[in-house]
Amino acid sequence: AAHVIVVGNEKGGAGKSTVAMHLAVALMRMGKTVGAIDLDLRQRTFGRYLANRTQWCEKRGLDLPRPHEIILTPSTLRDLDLAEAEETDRFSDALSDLKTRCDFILIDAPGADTLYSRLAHASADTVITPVNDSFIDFDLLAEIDPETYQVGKPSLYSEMVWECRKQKAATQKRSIDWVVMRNRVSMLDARNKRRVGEGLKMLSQRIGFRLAPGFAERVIYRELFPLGLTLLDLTESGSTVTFTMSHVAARQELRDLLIVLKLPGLEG
Amino acid sequence: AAHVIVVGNEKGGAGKSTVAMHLAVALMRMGKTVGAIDLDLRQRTFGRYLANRTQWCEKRGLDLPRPHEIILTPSTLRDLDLAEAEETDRFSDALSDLKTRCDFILIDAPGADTLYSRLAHASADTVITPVNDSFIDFDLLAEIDPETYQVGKPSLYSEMVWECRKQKAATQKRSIDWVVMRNRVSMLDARNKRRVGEGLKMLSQRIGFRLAPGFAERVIYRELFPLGLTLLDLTESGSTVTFTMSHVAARQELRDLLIVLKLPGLEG
Ligand SMILES: Nc1ncnc2c1ncn2[C@@H]1O[C@H](COP(=O)(O)OP(=O)(O)OP(=O)(O)O)[C@@H](O)[C@H]1O
Ligand SMILES: Nc1ncnc2c1ncn2[C@@H]1O[C@H](COP(=O)(O)OP(=O)(O)OP(=O)(O)O)[C@@H](O)[C@H]1O
Ligand SMILES: [Mg+2]
Ligand SMILES: [Mg+2]
Repeated sequence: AAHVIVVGNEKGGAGKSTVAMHLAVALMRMGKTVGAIDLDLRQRTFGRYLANRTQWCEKRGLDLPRPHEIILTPSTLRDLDLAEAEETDRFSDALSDLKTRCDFILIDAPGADTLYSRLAHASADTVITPVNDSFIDFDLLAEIDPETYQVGKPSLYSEMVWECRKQKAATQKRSIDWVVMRNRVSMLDARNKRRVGEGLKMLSQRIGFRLAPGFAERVIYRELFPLGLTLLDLTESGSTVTFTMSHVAARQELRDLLIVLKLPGLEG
Repeated sequence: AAHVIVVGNEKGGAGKSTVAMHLAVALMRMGKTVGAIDLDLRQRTFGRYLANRTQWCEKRGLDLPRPHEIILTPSTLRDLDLAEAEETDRFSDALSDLKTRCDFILIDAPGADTLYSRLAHASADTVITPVNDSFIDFDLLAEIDPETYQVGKPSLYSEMVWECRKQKAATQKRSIDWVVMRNRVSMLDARNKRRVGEGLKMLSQRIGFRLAPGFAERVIYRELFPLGLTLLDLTESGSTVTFTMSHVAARQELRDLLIVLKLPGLEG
């Protein structure tokens, strides 16, 4: 059965679309069939990234691996109850469709609390939450004591994931593997990095997520967006970007993340 | 008359709340009365930052300058037309209220296209748009050619600002000063930084915004959130953070931004 991965974090700019794209390409390069749904209906960063990839392939006559994307539109009904019913149907149709033909389905959630986002979280096998190394981002997971940096009560996004977890357990009798990873980690940050790290460790035990190795801030994670490429595509894409120590390190970060995700059907 | 500054960018995580907080504190420390409205109604990063500041003051018996904040709530009506009418009234009441008692009003817009966000943009004297040094962020301003990096047609957020500009010109016979600044700029990025910079320069002439000096990626811009402090508060806040070269540089970045903003009633 297809394994659904939702890349979610209500906080804007945590790196959801970046992680979604890199996981999609990594899985395809491991021989898997991948489905893609971009739930950021207006900005569609993930969808745009995939469209850039298709355009680059056509321009250069390349045959890079591409996921099966289903594009969802928002309901235009002015009555919210009817609009939500419409969106619920559209989402389940798209998901059933992709489940018939993909090993993995990558869903990029928006940086907002929308119905589509909740429907996705409640259908996830894995929720992966990238988070900036920052208490501004942490604030959506839990409160923190400003003097002791002890973790306080869970906050908005944690509550949302928990509600979706209960919903999934009730309807599908299955659990969600929630994995949190830091993203855009700076090389030049010691005290704040340690505090955020300790907060995440404390919180992981309290609200039930696993911690995965994260990604550093690296230009290679964002530089190739106009071409629709990732660092994993660089040997065959005809781009003029040369390999650097940062590329090698990024490749390792992506591999270490996949190892910790323990996705079904993958060997390490 | 009060000068309204909207910190806007539909793209998540560009640094809106960070810039809003730092501008608010800078203006108060220049002796101005500042009003604050956080339009990110759910996450309320700016509102939370201000609440942390109030708590820290109470805990330490400090009297740090604080803005007058008005908290707006979303309409709960299920009919979108009625809900929008309600929100339109709430917004204009809040703005009129603050205009009677503030020199500057700082409005932190959400990373999404909401009615409140559009109402704010259409009432702005200055719109300041922070943007990451990335074509993923750039994509919400305009398209870019992946081979020549020539700027293409304007995209979602540019169109939104333009619609609000027209609305303001029609209703208030006044213009909006739109200023774009880069944020979280990496020290270790040459080619991508140059390309994004050239794209912004090209776009600024085409769609009518001014470019302001931006902020580098610095831990000091985010580390003090739990205390509700900014680097400008550090001499009196009782925090144990020591001054570093980065603090001095950040202070200069904030000053250079204020100079370019050319806000009324400020001497350089
Ligand atoms: N590890 C990284 N190194 C360098 N830049 C990164 C990294 N991760 C993300 N970025 C950049 O940070 C910004 C935010 O990333 P991204 O758009 O993927 O986040 P998001 O969570 O999808 O945002 P939104 O909430 O708007 O959907 C983008 O400009 C992106 O290019
Ligand atoms: N110049 C900077 N240096 C270091 N960190 C920064 C800087 N600017 C912003 N950040 C961090 O980047 C993240 C995004 O910033 P912020 O929340 O201010 O953006 P935003 O545009 O308000 O996001 P949202 O779309 O969610 O409202 C936060 O973790 C913040 O602490
Ligand atoms: Mg995104
Ligand atoms: Mg914000």
